[in-house]
Amino acid sequence: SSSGFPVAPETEDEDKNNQLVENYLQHFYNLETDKQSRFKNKNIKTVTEKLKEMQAFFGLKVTGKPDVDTLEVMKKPRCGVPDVGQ
Amino acid sequence: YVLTDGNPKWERKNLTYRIVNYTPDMNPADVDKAIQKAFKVWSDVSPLTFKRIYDGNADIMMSFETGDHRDNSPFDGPNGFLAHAFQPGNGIGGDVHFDEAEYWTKVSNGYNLFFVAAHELGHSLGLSHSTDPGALMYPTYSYIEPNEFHLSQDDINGIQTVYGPSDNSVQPTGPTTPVTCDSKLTFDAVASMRGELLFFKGRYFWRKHPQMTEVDLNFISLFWPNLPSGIQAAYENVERDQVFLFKENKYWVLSGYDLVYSHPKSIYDLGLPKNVKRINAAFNDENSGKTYFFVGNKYWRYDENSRSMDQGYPKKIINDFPGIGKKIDAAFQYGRYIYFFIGTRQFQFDPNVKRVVSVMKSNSWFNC
Repeated sequence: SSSGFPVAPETEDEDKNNQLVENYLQHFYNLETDKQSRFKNKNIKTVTEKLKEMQAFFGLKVTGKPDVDTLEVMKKPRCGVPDVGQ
Repeated sequence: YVLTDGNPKWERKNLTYRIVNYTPDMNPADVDKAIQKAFKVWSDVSPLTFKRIYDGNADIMMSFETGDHRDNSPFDGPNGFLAHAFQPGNGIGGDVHFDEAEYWTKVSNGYNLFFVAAHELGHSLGLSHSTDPGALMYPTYSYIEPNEFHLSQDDINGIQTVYGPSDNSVQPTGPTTPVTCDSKLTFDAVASMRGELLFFKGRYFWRKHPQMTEVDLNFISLFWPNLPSGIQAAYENVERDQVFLFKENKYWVLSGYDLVYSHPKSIYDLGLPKNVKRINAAFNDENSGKTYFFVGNKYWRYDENSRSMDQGYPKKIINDFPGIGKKIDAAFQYGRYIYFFIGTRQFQFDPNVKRVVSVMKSNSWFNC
């Protein structure tokens, strides 16, 4: 509820967070997973690079790591249209 | 603002829309009104017009869908993705889908249909997500009281880049989002709250912990939907864990983080005279339990314990706070000092020696 001023707890289950991050970047930042990319080329951006792209987009500190602030943004309700690309 | 890749746009200015189905969460008349208002957000600032049709294929078809609804973009149940829309074009182009699994409303609880519809229509018209946190086209949901909603200048610039200026003789303008490290930044009000500092500006506030470097900008309405924008003065009564927020001749009280009641009280209940129309700034002296209200070049002093105004006021600010002129924007006490904000400058005042000991930029707390 909006009265929860101090926000998310500090740490959560690592796997769950990683899954959240990967799903978020796949859906909104064109992260390709191995399964999806039939052509292995060196241009596939890693999760870290995509995470930096997302952090820059939201004006967060660009760490490339799923820190608390980044996870907090990823958990916010939002529009389903991707932030980059189509 | 960001235009959608390839700059897709409607070649006609007069577009049609159709509401294909309804959500059981709202009565249909409220759905119609919310969606009509959402289209008006864009028609007010561009040459576009939108006409509703009731059957057949409209340019923009609007519907409530659940889960996988055959457009390769399944919804995900409550929260998460709230809605999506397709860029201008034939067929599904321009169409808007709302996730029926959300709770849709016309107020602040659940998800406000007007606000989400207005955002999705930005996509229907050729805009992508903006990185401006104050823009309607910012990707995450944040509730704004519909009566206080104004399309931001960023969104206006975006839609006019695609379709040209509005046909109105006077071009519409919108609010811009304040920039944290702007050297010209001024504040409406500043207060402490449970060890943090809140800096109010328009419909926003910055939240800052004195020992941390991060500072983040939020809509006031995101945390307190019933608070207005444009807070003019604020102070914390640390003892009672309450923050008082003033606008015009009214004030609201936060207890902890929660608004105590949604309806404001009158500043005249505090003992201020009727000729005081608004308060410029206020701060509470934790040691003496006295609260200082600054109005123009005068100030009043209120006793929090007896809950009454002290006798012998108003007094002239300059007499008791040498170096502090008039028209104070904001004030707060932190440690030994009182900080007065006047325009882009901040005066650090030492009440023990009754002197300004330092002058800084107003946003010096933001570690720019």
